[in-house]
Amino acid sequence: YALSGLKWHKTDLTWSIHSYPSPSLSPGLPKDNVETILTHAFKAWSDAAPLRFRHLPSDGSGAKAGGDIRVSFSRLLHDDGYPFDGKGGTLAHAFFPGRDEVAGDTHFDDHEIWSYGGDSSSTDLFTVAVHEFGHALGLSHSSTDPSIMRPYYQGPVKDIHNFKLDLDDRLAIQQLYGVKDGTDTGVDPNLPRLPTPSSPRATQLSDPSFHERCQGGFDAVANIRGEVFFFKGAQFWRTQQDGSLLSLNPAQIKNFWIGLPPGTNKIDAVYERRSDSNIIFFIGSQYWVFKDTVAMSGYPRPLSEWGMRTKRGALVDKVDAAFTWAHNGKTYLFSGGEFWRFDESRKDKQVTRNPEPGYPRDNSLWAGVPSNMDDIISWGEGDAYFFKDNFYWVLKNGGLNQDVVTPKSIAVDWLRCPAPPSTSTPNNPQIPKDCRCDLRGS
Amino acid sequence: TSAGDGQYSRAMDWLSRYGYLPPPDPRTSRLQTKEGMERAIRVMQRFGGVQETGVLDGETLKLMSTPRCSLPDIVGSEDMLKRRRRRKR
Repeated sequence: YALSGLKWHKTDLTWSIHSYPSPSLSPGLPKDNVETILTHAFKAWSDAAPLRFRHLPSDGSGAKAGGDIRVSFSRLLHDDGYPFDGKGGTLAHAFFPGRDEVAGDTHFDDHEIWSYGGDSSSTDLFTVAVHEFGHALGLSHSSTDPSIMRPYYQGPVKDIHNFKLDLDDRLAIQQLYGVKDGTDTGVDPNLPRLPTPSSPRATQLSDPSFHERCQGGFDAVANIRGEVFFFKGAQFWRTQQDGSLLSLNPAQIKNFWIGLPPGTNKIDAVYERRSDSNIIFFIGSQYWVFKDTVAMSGYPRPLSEWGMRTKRGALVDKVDAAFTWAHNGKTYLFSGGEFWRFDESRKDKQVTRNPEPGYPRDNSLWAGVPSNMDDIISWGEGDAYFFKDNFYWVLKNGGLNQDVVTPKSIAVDWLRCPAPPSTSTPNNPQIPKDCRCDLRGS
Repeated sequence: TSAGDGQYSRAMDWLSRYGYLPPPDPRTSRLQTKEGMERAIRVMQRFGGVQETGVLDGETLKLMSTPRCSLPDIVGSEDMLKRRRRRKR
């Protein structure tokens, strides 16, 4: 363990709550539950050391309660030198004991979805509160595993009613405040019981964008600068590198991607070009090249410039999917059950943009995945991810002929939707491309 | 700027924020040496319980993107004072 070098020079401490989690983001946590959860979090420390914690409730007049440890839920800049950063990233912080005005202040990021025993799409308030109260009592981060004072969120602790600090944390708090003797728990022995952990499904359903986001059927999916963009209609969702969703609410394409025609309400395919990191959008028989989030001048240009002809010799007038395969650095465009491969590392790519010889080929060459996919990305260790309806299939790096590729749920794995009560995958047909089951049933 | 440079820059920011690298000083525009960066990555890896390689490998980047407490892991009293002064300003 590590100590900050600061401690309270008393063992009777008071605490208060200045603000609560936003009900719209954390609907499963009414005020009473927050107070009970925080009381249990203090109890974890007072079970190990001779500390007493007294809650100073609000007097109902709107005046702020004080106390030694003041808890609040804040967003972004909140005037303490430790701005929050939206969902994910930093979750909370607390100031060490002392005489400074901020000593003991404990702040939680109100952009997080706080929960009590929720699933992986939310953050367990109790677990984080125990950690932060450790700071408010004088403990620094520990590198020991297990320790509640490890800096990284490890997921919820199992049972908050029977939670006990690990040895490292007990030794740390006892170093500061001594060893507890007797059975005094240090908090009100008549703690209200917490209800059964809120159902993540109920939590998610209260989100207005739930149906759009969790139903699948995306027009295009793209890995752009290491983040995955899910385009649907006139909007998109964005999943960050660590797998967290930037927001449950979709962003408007027109407000972010500047230069697409007004009224754009469907994008066929998008990919980031490896050679110059520009982003290519395909809509109907035209394409746009974006530098960052703005379309370059001279676009749109006709899709015919890509020189894609079907086996019957017709010019392709629409792209279904596009991606650059990290495995070989080549770009693949899909349309009407066929695909073409491009080598965009060639210096003359702006002048002539022709597919490599031998193309088109049949989509069925990508064995084990749907032949009429919505879109494809390279992700992880160079694996190819195929998206169709509400499912995705992963072809491991370089793999083309994997016998069995198990589909997984886009909604659950990428978009913070609850797992359905029954099976989340379609019946696993031997030939998935022939699947006729109800893919949207999830 | 290539994606690799961006990743390196973000990692440097992360390491400074959590106390593994000295905070940037606008008066001197101090540059981090390659050795200093590698040393910081190793300390971060040891603290986080991942393999010590000194490079930004996948496991390290994953750990850096794990949600966490915003207090630094290596806390100097000087750092805490600076932050409080910044707040007062």
